[in-house]
Amino acid sequence: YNGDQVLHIVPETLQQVQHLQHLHSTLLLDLWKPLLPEDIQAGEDLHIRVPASLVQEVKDSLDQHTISYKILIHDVQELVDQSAPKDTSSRN
Amino acid sequence: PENYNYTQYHPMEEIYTWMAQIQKSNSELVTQHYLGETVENRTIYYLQISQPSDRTKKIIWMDCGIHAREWISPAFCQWFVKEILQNYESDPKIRKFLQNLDLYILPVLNIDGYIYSWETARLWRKNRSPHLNGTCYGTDLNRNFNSSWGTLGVSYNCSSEIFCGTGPESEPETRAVVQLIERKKSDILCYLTIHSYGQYILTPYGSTTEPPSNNEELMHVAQTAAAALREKYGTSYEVGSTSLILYSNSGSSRDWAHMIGIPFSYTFELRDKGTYGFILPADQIQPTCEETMLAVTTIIEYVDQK
Repeated sequence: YNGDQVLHIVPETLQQVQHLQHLHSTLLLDLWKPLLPEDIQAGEDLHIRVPASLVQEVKDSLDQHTISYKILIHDVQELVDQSAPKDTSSRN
Repeated sequence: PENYNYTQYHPMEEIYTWMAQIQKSNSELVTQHYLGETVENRTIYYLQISQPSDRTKKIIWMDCGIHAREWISPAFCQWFVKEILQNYESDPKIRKFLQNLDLYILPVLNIDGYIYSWETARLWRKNRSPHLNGTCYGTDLNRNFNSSWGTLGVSYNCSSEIFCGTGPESEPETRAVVQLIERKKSDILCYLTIHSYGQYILTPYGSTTEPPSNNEELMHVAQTAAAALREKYGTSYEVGSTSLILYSNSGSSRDWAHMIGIPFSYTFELRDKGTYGFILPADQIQPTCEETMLAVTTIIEYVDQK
């Protein structure tokens, strides 16, 4: 998950919804909320994990379609490392 | 167990040890029981907390760890057990409901998936059943129960996160729960299943927008729990029918439990609302568990009084 990002998007129009569904299906992105692309709705929160290799492509595409986004998680791996310390002896 | 750290996440091996130690050091109250086996032949256990009594008691069921990546869920089940055992003598609320109710707690249902999320892929969700000659893995256990199975909000593609399996109860983990609950269902008053994330208390159903017959009471109880949580901790939880406030899904354990006659059936979606999502940091375990403890005990208290 090195460099993977989680983006928060609230699509405003049906066209934006359709573009996000298209991005999800062509780039095989990991939808966190909702779980299914058909449940993406205008005015509703969308959380999506984008692999590091696709982050720029996805952001460019969102910009082209004037879809605004916020970065929820800048680096997924960094957060993963924090939540499960490698040194398990510290747990006890 | 002394020195067990409830504010960190634990790998399955430590949770197994914790279960055995909890039983050993609280033998007057706690028993560990066999529930079944996983796809990869690991043993699934649940804990029963029962105060010795001559009278017949009803049951509260709570399961955690259906979805592997939702680590806060097993952490909460462990926290819940700890809190009950630490406080049942001093807290009149807990003391009272334990006179009438037995608590059945399943800390991790999807053990194979949980281990896989620790060792290989942190964001793994499903169990580890192999499909298509081992080229594709995992069934979403919360789409695999026999409640309008395979009709809504599922995928038949085994590479999907919400693959519902090859049939209702196709997975050994699902069957393990079903066999116990079916056997005990006339005594089970409340079925709680703990997930993350989103901060919701969800009522049946996910598979239809048609409300259940006791919807008013289900909503009232959940709203009371959410209000208690908001008042004490300021955390806002949304309450409502799954299909109306989240999304439609079929084959969930919550819907199934209500459909077989368990009157109070809820899914908890714990913290947070998206800041960390499935990777809730360990420093959020304590506040999440404290507020959830209040919400869960509020529900149990209502069920007990009823």
